[in-house]
Amino acid sequence: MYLKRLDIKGFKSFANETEIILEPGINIIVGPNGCGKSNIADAVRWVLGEGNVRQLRGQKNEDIIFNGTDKQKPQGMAMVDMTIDNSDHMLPVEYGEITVGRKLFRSGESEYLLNKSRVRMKDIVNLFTGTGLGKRGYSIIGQGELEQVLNGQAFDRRLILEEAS
Amino acid sequence: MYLKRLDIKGFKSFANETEIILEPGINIIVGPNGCGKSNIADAVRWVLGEGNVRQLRGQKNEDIIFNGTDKQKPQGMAMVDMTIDNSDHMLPVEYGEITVGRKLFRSGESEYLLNKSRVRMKDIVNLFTGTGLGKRGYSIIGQGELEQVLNGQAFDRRLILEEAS
Amino acid sequence: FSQFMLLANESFKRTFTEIFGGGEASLVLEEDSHYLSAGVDIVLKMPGKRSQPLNLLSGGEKALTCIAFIFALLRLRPVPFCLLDEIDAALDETNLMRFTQFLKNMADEIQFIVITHRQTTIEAGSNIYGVTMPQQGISSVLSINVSDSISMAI
Amino acid sequence: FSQFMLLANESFKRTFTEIFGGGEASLVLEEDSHYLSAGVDIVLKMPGKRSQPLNLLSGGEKALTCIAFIFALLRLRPVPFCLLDEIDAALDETNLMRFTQFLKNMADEIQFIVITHRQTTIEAGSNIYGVTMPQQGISSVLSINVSDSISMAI
Ligand SMILES: Nc1ncnc2c1ncn2[C@@H]1O[C@H](COP(=O)(O)OP(=O)(O)OP(=O)(O)O)[C@@H](O)[C@H]1O
Ligand SMILES: Nc1ncnc2c1ncn2[C@@H]1O[C@H](COP(=O)(O)OP(=O)(O)OP(=O)(O)O)[C@@H](O)[C@H]1O
Ligand SMILES: [Mg+2]
Ligand SMILES: [Mg+2]
Repeated sequence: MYLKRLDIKGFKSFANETEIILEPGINIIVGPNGCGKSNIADAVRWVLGEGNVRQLRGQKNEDIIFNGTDKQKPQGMAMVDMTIDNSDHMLPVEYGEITVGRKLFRSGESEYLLNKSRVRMKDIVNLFTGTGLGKRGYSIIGQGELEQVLNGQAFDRRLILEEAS
Repeated sequence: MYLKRLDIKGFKSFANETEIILEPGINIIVGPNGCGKSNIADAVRWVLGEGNVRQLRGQKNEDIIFNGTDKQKPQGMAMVDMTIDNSDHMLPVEYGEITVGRKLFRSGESEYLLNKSRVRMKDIVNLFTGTGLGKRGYSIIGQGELEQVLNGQAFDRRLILEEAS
Repeated sequence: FSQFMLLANESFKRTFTEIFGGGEASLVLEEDSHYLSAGVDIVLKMPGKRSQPLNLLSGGEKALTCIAFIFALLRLRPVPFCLLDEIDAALDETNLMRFTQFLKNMADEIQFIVITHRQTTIEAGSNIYGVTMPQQGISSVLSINVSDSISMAI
Repeated sequence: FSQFMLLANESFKRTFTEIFGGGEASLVLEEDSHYLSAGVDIVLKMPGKRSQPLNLLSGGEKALTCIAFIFALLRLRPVPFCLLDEIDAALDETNLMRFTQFLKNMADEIQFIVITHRQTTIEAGSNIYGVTMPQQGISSVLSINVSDSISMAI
């Protein structure tokens, strides 16, 4: 199982429809300060069901919707689609390819999609249970979060281990 | 006024007597991970009268005394001498050159020296008052501390400004 | 859980010693708490140095220790993909080489997505993506081939 | 104090705009507290982008903003010497150049002691000191001349 593709539009600095096609192995993302690299990491976290906007550096939910530049107006919706290659069927579904999608509108309305059909956020979270792609897991290490392993509470380390076991 | 010279012995990883002669302008310190660069910064903080060993990454006071390696035994004392060029008399004393010294013994005893004569820690702290080389100042920015300016409390920023004014 | 603690401890010992080229490390349950709420402490000794409280470690030593912990878990319980955002910031060139070597060793089993500014890490990658803002404030992504990427180390 | 706030705000505006090549910034007293205990907030806008809550800034943007704040104070109330420990870790090459340019501008008035791993910063220095551990666990310092220092960027 691997992350095949991300489609991002209206999410943070990704005002325009952006497609990122990834490969197995080591994928490197580079670019200047502030150009959007960590925003991609936030997009992955978000589409996997992150419920706490503070984990995405926001204060209120609509902070993650593109809020405009000097020249361009804010947008009304953020959407991220993540396409996963499931040919090894690590995810307990029959599909060889799965697309998980999430939308947020300025009104506050949300949509969650699994291969184009509407589902609830917890269906997405449950889908990934047991894969390690979870909230307390170690599959995403955000910028500045690495030191938490040592500086954080001994109990947090226990939680990480429990998540792994 | 500028920092002319540091003499370090027994302080953290500086088991052997080490002399560092600095110049006005931009002095650069380089070296591999764990070789002792930040320990030099700690030595400067310490000799200026840092009272809180946690600011020096320690837990108890004797953590800052060289505690040995596979091949060398721990030492009984840490000492740092800082020599300052005072030809502009920014420090309100008649000397053109000032050496501030501090010693700590494993017994817990401390010594503070100003040009070889014993003084109290508060004499050293008072000497530097008004120069900006203070506890809440911005003359030493330790590793990982930069972000505090933004991530810390709004009130801490006020304290920094008050220290400056 | 205590079963898993043994495996995790084992993996961490091995990974730490590999990544630091020596030294010792282990995971221990806190003593002073009830078994179910006891946290996990890390005890370690850098090669050639004595065992010391974790706080005395340097920025780079801490970073590499955390990396050893994460990689120890990844070896034990792999995840399908792992996204790392500038975790190599504090590492010197030698440690950077060790870190990238580890990535390569695990890359058959785990897909890595690594955000970095460091040249050595960029060179370890098989696919490079450059993020830019040709229009101020709007991100855009392009696939870069490996030879151009060296000059993209921004 | 409010007198000083005006000066600090002025210096910060100027320093921020210089160091980012545009944008706007200011220091404001918190509204919802008593005057004497009101903290100081930072409000800013990156060049070309809209004003946003500070948390949404990138790692490098935050670092450079903090640097602008510190340098603004240094210009207003210089200190005799300033010791900076790896504050350039999160900056890309362009921002690194801006940072070092600022150091050079202030170096006549302030003595800088800069711990760094970054080549660009090393090249801005007039004196280089290499710290090593030929005996494991024991630090040793040597003065390096500028041409060798490029290969010491460890
Ligand atoms: N909702 C939003 N609308 C528009 N722009 C946004 C939004 N949220 C964040 N941004 C912008 O995205 C930028 C941050 O991007 P990001 O954190 O991905 O940078 P980065 O490439 O990781 O940089 P660095 O190398 O400094 O870490 C900031 O300039 C921020 O203002
Ligand atoms: N009291 C002590 N006795 C002996 N060694 C000590 C003592 N205190 C700290 N050390 C050692 O000093 C080293 C840390 O040095 P320092 O923090 O200066 O590294 P650094 O050069 O700044 O590295 P980095 O580039 O990773 O930040 C650690 O390996 C630590 O074990
Ligand atoms: Mg980032
Ligand atoms: Mg350091």
